[in-house]
Amino acid sequence: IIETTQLIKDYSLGKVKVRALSGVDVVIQEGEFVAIMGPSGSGKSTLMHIIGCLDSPTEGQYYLDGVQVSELHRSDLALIRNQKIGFVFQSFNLLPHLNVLKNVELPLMYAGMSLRKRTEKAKEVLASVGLSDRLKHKPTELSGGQRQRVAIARAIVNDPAIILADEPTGNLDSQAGGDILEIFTKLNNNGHTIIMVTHDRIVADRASRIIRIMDGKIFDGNLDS
Amino acid sequence: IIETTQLIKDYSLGKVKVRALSGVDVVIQEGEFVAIMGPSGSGKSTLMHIIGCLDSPTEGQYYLDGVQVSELHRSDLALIRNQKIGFVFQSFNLLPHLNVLKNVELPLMYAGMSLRKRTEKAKEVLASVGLSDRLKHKPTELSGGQRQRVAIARAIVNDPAIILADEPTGNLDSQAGGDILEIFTKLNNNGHTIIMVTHDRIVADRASRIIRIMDGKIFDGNLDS
Ligand SMILES: Nc1ncnc2c1ncn2[C@@H]1O[C@H](COP(=O)(O)OP(=O)(O)OP(=O)(O)O)[C@@H](O)[C@H]1O
Ligand SMILES: Nc1ncnc2c1ncn2[C@@H]1O[C@H](COP(=O)(O)OP(=O)(O)OP(=O)(O)O)[C@@H](O)[C@H]1O
Ligand SMILES: [Mg+2]
Ligand SMILES: [Mg+2]
Repeated sequence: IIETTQLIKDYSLGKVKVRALSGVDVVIQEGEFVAIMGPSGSGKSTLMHIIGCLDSPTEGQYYLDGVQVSELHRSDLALIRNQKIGFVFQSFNLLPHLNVLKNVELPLMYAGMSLRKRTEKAKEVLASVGLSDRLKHKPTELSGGQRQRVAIARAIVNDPAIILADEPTGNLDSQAGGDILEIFTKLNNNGHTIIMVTHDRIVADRASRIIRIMDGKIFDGNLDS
Repeated sequence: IIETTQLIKDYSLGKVKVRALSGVDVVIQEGEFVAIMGPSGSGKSTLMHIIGCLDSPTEGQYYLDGVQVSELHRSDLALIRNQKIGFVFQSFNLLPHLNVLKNVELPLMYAGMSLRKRTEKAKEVLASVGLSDRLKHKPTELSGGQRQRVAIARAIVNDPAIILADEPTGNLDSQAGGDILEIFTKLNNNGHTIIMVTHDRIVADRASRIIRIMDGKIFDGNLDS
């Protein structure tokens, strides 16, 4: 379902080039639960953004369900991002002028759902991450871990086939973090593909496989968790 | 050195009041290394902001070195914040238009240091957190854990007497996280007072005491780590 071939990603800063990915090959099957681990700055978020169709590589190919993503039209890409992929960002990326409920309802608007159904579904997902009493708060009126949970809720509200979670428990105590892992495990049992970046070995052990990345290269892609 | 008496903090959202702290008493001696733990949303960051003179309580008193902080003039407060306290924010709060080096040099400007000395000191601290090769990057051109390390560097560059770190290792792998704890331990051995919010028990065990907070109240303030 997800296959990358020799992905290279360079950033240019003036005359200096920073190579964030140096030839990355990953293959992830439908329904897998994969953890990605590696040192700070090793390229994990960069890889996640390419897999999530939010960024394109400098070189190399990315195939999603057999389709080469670089060949897709902008409109097809937008559809995939909205319907197939749910992304939990490392820095949350919530919309600051919308409250918690509206932030989580947003992905459902493209699904053509009525307002009543969108609100119902968003409330349900927010209840599952323990935020029923924060629906009207804006992101700046939340704690760090509450923002992280809103980001998680927003990523899963649409029931996407693929969930990409970039360090989803970094701001959560072990209780709340455990609740999130339960949610991901349930979704995976229902057939969703989960790809999760984490620095926490306990979290990584929930996955069935750990991909290790170092200096922009896959170090070991097939470690059983 | 730090003493709070029945701190209460309320936030108002329209007609609704959210009580984030419900009568918090803490006493922290000079040179202690204290960890603060508790569930997401329990009031840890709120307490840290009051201790760091960045926010004032709704009720209750806060004494810093015997001085009641609410009695201080704005200019005295600014001086304390800049010289006595180093704050690592949970969401980093780096200045987006300045590069890494300039972000870390900033606190040194009030110390009346020459530019040459400021640059030298900032580079030294950035080397200690492993970011010597990222000095000219802007915050948006860094990984999450690199931003966290810049925030840490900025908080300690001024050698402040009190270091307040709000979840300083949440975005770091265990190697980089261990390096940060080494830095804090060294600073503590040199007499600096360290107050650190963390969700990580391994991190908390570096401290000599753990303060537990729950629903805006101190649950247990004297657990030996
Ligand atoms: N500006 C605000 N307006 C309204 N409520 C707020 C505001 N800021 C924080 N809160 C609420 O106050 C409570 C305490 O927030 P705080 O940031 O101190 O929690 P925390 O213990 O640091 O949590 P975390 O571990 O998730 O970072 C939370 O329930 C939060 O929703
Ligand atoms: N816009 C950019 N311009 C220049 N370099 C960048 C940019 N974004 C990221 N980088 C660099 O690319 C490298 C990989 O970044 P990435 O965010 O993928 O790391 P990461 O593995 O997610 O790290 P962390 O665990 O700290 O989140 C880092 O060294 C970073 O400095
Ligand atoms: Mg990252
Ligand atoms: Mg907090």
